Amino acid sequence: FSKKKAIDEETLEELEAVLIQSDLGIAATSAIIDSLRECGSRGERLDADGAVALIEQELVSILGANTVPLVKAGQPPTVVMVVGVNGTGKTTSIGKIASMLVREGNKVMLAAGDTFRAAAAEQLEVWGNRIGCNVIRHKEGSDPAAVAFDAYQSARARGFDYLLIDTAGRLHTKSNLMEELKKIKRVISRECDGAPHEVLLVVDATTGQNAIAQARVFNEAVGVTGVVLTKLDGTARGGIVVAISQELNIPVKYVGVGEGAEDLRPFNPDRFVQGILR
Amino acid sequence: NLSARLQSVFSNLRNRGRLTEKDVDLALREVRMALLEADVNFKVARDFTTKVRERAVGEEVMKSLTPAQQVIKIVQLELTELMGGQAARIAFASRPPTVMMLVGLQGSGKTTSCAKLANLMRKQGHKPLLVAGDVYRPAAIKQLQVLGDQLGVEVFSMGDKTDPVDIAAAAVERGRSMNNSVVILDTAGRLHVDDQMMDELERIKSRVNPTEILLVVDAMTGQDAVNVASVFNDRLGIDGVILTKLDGDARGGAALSVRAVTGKPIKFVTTGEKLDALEQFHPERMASRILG
Ligand SMILES: Nc1nc2c(ncn2[C@@H]2O[C@H](COP(=O)(O)OP(=O)(O)OP(=O)(O)O)[C@@H](O)[C@H]2O)c(=O)[nH]1
Ligand SMILES: Nc1nc2c(ncn2[C@@H]2O[C@H](COP(=O)(O)OP(=O)(O)OP(=O)(O)O)[C@@H](O)[C@H]2O)c(=O)[nH]1
Ligand SMILES: [Mg+2]
Ligand SMILES: [Mg+2]
Repeated sequence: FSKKKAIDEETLEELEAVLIQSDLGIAATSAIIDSLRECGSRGERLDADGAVALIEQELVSILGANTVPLVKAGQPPTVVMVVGVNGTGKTTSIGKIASMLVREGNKVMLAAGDTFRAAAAEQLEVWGNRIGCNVIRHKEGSDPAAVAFDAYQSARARGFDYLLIDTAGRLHTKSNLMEELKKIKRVISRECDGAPHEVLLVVDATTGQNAIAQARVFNEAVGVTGVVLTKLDGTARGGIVVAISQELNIPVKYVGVGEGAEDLRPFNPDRFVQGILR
Repeated sequence: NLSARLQSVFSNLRNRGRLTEKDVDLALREVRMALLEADVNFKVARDFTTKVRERAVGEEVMKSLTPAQQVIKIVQLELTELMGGQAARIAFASRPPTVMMLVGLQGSGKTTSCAKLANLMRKQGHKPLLVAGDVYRPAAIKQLQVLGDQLGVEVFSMGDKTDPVDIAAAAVERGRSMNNSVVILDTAGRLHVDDQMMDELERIKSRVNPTEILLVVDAMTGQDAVNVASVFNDRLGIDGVILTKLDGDARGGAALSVRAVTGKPIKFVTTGEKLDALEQFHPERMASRILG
């Protein structure tokens, strides 16, 4: 945008295109563009640079000005359940989070709660071997709640700091699968008051407006405490987390920026917003 | 939904009696918004709405007694035409084996779709060979082998220490010698902006000359669909698209975006995790779904 000319209709349209193309959604984008248009009509001197700064401010405030770390339970193990629709990066994100926790000196256990998909437990076991974490698994087709139960008992008995529970990908429209997820949560919370202490919804940055429906339904079913936004190393900007933050008050905790163990960053709202606007 | 919103745009028509340019503009704005809500790409939505405007004006929506219905009908027809068009069949090689290569972003559904295609081919009397070309993702080869076992379809693998280009070449050679009529190559998920990985696909293509290169796209993909599709198409030349996870409630505007920007047909859709969940693409059904 040319730096010093006043905000005009053409610039507003350019900004609208940028925001929509970052998957911010038509509602949030219209709200922002309309309010900028009002600034202009109130005679407030606002150039393209000023407009961008205002938008950034607004988005950062929605996303929460501070990064929120992973929860830590009063008594170990902290139980983290990882959920989301198919293929978003749950299993890989567990590998990355575990790797980070191990590097920070924690004893981490992984639970292969995807007992459905071909080679799901094997995939998690490869990660376990890579980073030096125990993996609790049953055979394919067994009850995921039983895996979670066993993993919790073992983690607790052996003094693990964190238990990360992988679950099968599932579309939020499948009510029987959402019931299965509720059951896993119930079983864990019966074993440990307050568990799972963290429920992370893994959202693929390439996802469009459907991510909001996903967040609503998963939140309704098991109460989501944080989002992991994956595949931000692509060209998708992940703007859908703005609506998720705003509507459901769920913070983004981590972003995935690649397929390796180290490709995880704590969410930084300023950096994220700059990725959209600059 | 769009129908209701268009009705309200034209609702006070009876009082005024005739449709103005402004009414048509308002109606088109509703159409464009519906498309954006459905994840159709920004520029694709704008171009599409322009086409609808030309047709609406041309078909004299202005004089119609039921303009809302007229506009919906035009939008539906335009969408269906845009997404239908040429026959969306698999092309078979004149000399077997027919080689199909599935490509796309991480997690889009390639491995599962390879197995589903093998299942379809087998039901149609072919002898398919599945090829484990993903040497990077943990347990990717195992995943394809488990699916192959479930189907009773052979999976060709050279482990994860061999170059995928060599794996593809050896697989096609084996397919030829064992009289497999169809060879289906699974490839690793990759970003369109990962030059090395896109180069790998180009090298596989020039080595085995696939009959069909199919881009696998997740139906919930948002605005980024155009970037992904155009780069894969520009670098590789795709023959068609498989749109996955249509059993969800994503409107699937990515289908329109991908079609508009590549001109290539959507050949199949997948509608579930079971291996028989693969169907032919129906343009009119997709059009209705996008419009909500
Ligand atoms: N480029 C990139 N790829 C990622 C990222 N996170 C995960 N992936 C890739 O996405 C694909 C799917 O990852 P998984 O961890 O298997 O996803 P999932 O959600 O567990 O999948 P299901 O269990 O089948 O639902 C794999 O190829 C991962 O390597 C990321 O941040 N960036
Ligand atoms: N509900 C549903 N799930 C699907 C569909 N197609 C694939 N999946 C699921 O999506 C997830 C990812 O599928 P994969 O076949 O592993 O995807 P991929 O493209 O091979 O992933 P990478 O190799 O990591 O890039 C798995 O959980 C599949 O079961 C579909 O049509 N519907
Ligand atoms: Mg998984
Ligand atoms: Mg795969």
